[in-house]
Amino acid sequence: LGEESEERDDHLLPM
Amino acid sequence: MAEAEGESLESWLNKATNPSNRQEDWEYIIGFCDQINKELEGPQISVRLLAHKIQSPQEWEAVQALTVLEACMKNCGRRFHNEVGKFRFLNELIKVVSPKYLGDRVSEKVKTKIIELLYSWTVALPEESKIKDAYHMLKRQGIVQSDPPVPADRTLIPSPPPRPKNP
Repeated sequence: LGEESEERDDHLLPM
Repeated sequence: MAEAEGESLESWLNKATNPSNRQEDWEYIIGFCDQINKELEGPQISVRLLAHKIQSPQEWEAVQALTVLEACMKNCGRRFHNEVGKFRFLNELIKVVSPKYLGDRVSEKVKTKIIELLYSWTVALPEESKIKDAYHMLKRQGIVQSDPPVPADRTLIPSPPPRPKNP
């Protein structure tokens, strides 16, 4: 679960 | 978060990136890599420390930090690759090369090295798809004009061991 939520929160920087 | 006795990740990295080093010090660089491999959360902690050093306003400190990062990619295995392959860390590199963030204040030497590293990992670690996403975004933005000349076959060969000190 922890890994899944980390994956969801991992976004490319807005440019 | 238990720490090994003696040197910590932070103390190894401070020594490996010390701006007063006259040249890259492989004893400290390999010491940092070994410490990452010893600690349970070594990769997670080390990428945060490295990102901070790579964003240093002192060029020589940032260049040494990039050499350390390159050495870690060669010597610290998949656990480390997985951390570098997250946007959380990749974004810290993007900030350094992008004029929207720190790019205007950073030397060309540091920016070139970051782009070379990113490109070499897209070739050597195709399974880390976020590295490719980050690199292609930099291309779309015009920050990367063309792929740098990096010998792909040499990208992830382990670094040389520390040279023994002269007696």
